[in-house]
Amino acid sequence: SLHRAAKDEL
Amino acid sequence: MNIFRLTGDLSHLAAIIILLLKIWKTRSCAGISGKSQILFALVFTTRYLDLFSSFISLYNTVMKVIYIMCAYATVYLIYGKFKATYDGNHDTFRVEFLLIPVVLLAVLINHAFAPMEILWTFSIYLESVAILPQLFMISKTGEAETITTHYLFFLGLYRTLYLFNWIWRFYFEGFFDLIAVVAGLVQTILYCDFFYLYITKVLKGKKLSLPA
Repeated sequence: SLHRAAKDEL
Repeated sequence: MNIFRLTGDLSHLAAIIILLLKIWKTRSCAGISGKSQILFALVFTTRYLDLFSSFISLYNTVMKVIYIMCAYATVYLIYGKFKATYDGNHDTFRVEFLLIPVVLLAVLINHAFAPMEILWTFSIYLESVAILPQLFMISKTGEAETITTHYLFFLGLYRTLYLFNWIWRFYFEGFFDLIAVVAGLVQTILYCDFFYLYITKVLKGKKLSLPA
């Protein structure tokens, strides 16, 4: 499932 | 969280603190591009609007607050307290040539056409080019203070480590964010020339001066 990674990143 | 992202964030924090201390201790922002610092403040403002709406972790919240506070403090020191030492004649990069394409790209290429999403995408694209006024200023003055090169090194290292973070997350968590990765690659590539000069000159005790 390639989905958003970056939302919990700074 | 993984070791690449943690060391990346600490490298980013180190860069921000180094710059703030350099300006505060030397009471001078000579050689520093105020335009880049304004762009970074804009990057943090548009990316961390979710600071109040969604809680991810204490670490996430604390770091976002620190980044935003330091970014605005730096801009204040440059354009307020120590503006007499601001080298406006060499900080002449036309930021509208960055902002307009970044806004257009964020509106056209994003994960969802929603305000918070567009703002996040804008901040990701802007961050990838926000250092250009600073690099341009160094190319115009032909040199950079050693402390400034350390700032740039940690700033460039942070997104390089994030690239490894995304490889890690793709492999172990099946996560992938093309927008963040492509922008992060562009951002890191922009530092390559500087990294070369930093490693071949500054780490050998020489001053960073251009042309190489």
